[in-house]
Amino acid sequence: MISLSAIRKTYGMEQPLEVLRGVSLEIPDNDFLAIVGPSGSGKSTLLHIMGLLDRPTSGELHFEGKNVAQLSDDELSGLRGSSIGFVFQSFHLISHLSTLENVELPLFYLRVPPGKRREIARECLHRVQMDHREKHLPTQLSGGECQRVAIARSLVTHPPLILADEPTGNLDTKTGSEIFRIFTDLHEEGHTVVIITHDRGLAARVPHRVGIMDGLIVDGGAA
Amino acid sequence: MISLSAIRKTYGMEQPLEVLRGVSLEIPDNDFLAIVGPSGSGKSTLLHIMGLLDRPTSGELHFEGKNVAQLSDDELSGLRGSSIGFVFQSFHLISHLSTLENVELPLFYLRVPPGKRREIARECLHRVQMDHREKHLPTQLSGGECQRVAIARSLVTHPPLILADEPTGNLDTKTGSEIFRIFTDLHEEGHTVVIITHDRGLAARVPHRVGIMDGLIVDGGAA
Ligand SMILES: Nc1ncnc2c1ncn2[C@@H]1O[C@H](COP(=O)(O)OP(=O)(O)OP(=O)(O)O)[C@@H](O)[C@H]1O
Ligand SMILES: Nc1ncnc2c1ncn2[C@@H]1O[C@H](COP(=O)(O)OP(=O)(O)OP(=O)(O)O)[C@@H](O)[C@H]1O
Ligand SMILES: [Mg+2]
Ligand SMILES: [Mg+2]
Repeated sequence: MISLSAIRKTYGMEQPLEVLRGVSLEIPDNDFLAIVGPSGSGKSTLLHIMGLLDRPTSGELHFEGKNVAQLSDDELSGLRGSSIGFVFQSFHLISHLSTLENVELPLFYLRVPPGKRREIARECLHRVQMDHREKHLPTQLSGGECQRVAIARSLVTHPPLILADEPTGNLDTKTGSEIFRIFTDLHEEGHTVVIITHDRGLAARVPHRVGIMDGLIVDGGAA
Repeated sequence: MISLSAIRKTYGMEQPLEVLRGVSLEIPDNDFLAIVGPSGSGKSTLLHIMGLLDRPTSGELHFEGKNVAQLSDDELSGLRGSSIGFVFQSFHLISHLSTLENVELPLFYLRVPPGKRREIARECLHRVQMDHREKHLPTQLSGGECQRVAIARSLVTHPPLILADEPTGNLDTKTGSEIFRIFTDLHEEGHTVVIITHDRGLAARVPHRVGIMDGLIVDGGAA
């Protein structure tokens, strides 16, 4: 599914800040991977590169066998829209759209007709126990509710790859494990799932774990 | 410090949604209180009312002995600016200001001179281990770094009351406990601290705990 070799990422401030310093990682089809590491260590930066949302400063990235450096921005956004479901750490819901409209948006871009769009969006909202807040705007939802809406939105296109950045950070233990169960189910259904988590208990339940420390991949630690 | 009696909060959608259904709670000076409860149960709504950011639909709220219903909006914002430090669940940093400028902003409203402002802001950034990102804009910070900047901002006015909504939700276990230590220290220095947390381990370390379930206060559970 994804193959990263010697990936570096530098942000160009007055003094350049090298966040990823040579990351190599193979993620086969139907993998279930957890990425752990301290705050500021480069986890979200790595996930954005894997999700074709940002280009690395140097190194090679292959996605479904294609060398990403040779793809145009349009080809990248086509791949993203059809093959990748992304759950951002800060949700990024569109504030003037309702819960249902936010969730159906990826299907709107794929030109799925309105009736079908709404039916799939409602199914995904039900899966994250949010069918009771369909008409609310994001400002009328709690932190954990926004997070669950963002998860539902990442599922509507039934993408082969799901990337989730702290999907349970704003959830209580019980809701958190119910949501985690969804990711385990998706993995069993054949999807490739990569999640970033600070929750040691959840990370221990994921079959494949890696750590990030100062921009380099380290052992993910015992379960 | 705060006394709540029979507080209700209803949001006026097509079908009114009653989120708080009669909350009564006494928070004495120098209390250290944790509020726990499932996602969507009304925790942030309660904290916003305690923090004078929102008015209850009915019920009585006394802050430092004053009946809040009799205060004007200007008096409320004066009290907020000088007596309350608030850490929002979604940080609410100002995107075009640097880390340092975001942290010194509450002091700017209190007309503290620039040199003194900067000195206090740098001290608070050091306290949350963020002195190395002073010039970054919020979009150039990680999730956990934004959270720590928001905590530093809530401390600069040295407020008697600190209200924090999931202050460690985006932090790894190690950074999370270091930040939690700051709240324990502030409590020992005489501040009144109220935190919302999903982290059972942290909630167990707080002397006073209450739960919220369906808009009513319940027992906070054993440590
Ligand atoms: N402006 C609003 N209009 C309508 N409903 C709202 C509004 N704000 C919040 N709500 C609803 O009120 C309920 C309580 O929200 P609140 O943010 O207090 O929950 P919470 O306990 O903090 O949850 P979390 O742990 O997910 O942050 C939620 O179900 C939410 O949908
Ligand atoms: N646009 C940017 N410009 C400059 N520096 C940046 C930018 N984005 C991120 N950084 C820096 O890169 C580092 C890594 O950020 P990243 O968001 O990947 O961390 P993280 O591991 O996800 O942390 P957290 O657990 O707090 O979310 C941080 O120290 C941050 O300050
Ligand atoms: Mg991150
Ligand atoms: Mg909340």
